[in-house]
Amino acid sequence: RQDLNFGQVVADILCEFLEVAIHLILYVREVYPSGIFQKRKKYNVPVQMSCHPELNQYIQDTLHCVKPLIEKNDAEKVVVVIMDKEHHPVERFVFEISQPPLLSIRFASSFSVKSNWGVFLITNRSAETLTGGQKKRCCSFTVLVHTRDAATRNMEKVQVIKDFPWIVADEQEVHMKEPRLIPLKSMTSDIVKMQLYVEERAQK
Amino acid sequence: AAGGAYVLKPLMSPPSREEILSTLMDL
Repeated sequence: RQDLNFGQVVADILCEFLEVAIHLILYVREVYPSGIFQKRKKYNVPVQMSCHPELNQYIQDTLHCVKPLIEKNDAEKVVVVIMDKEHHPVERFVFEISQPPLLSIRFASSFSVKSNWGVFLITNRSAETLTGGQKKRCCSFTVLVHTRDAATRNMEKVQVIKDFPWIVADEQEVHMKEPRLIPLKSMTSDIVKMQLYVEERAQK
Repeated sequence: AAGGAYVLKPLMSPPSREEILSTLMDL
């Protein structure tokens, strides 16, 4: 029973973090007007969060559907894809998730992970300086979930909100031709290992 | 997709920059 709850705790913590990260990426990449963002403090770090209800609801609905996959360790990667006017990917922020076997985990240590997120976010923010050349072309975004094999027959797991259906992503959104790979941060804790890197479209 | 796994995405797109701008003007 404790292991079951543990999966939920991991998913809650990760989704809370992913929500902050998505807001920050959208702000840094100027996908939306800066006026809809407000400065907040998360994980002891100043971040920018949208205060637009429609956008916030979309992000929350997306992560609400991702959560069961993380809970069951069925999500291998969560990817925030930034796209240009033609809906071609400009950048892919890849959050690669792996969890240790549940039985080896000390439940009480799960909360210590939060203190590490701040560093992760700062590094995330530094992506601006690394890949700022792409900024002007960012027009929209989508969130992709790469499932593990075990989840391939469980599309219904992700369709937990009635009016928020999921589909298999187009090939052009999933792969970029000869991307420049920028590793940003790797973080390991007792409960989860997360690696963040950016795939950037080659400059023409 | 590689390894027999799926890559999934929401069917609905997020609000566009233009939609967000128009709602800001309404306020």
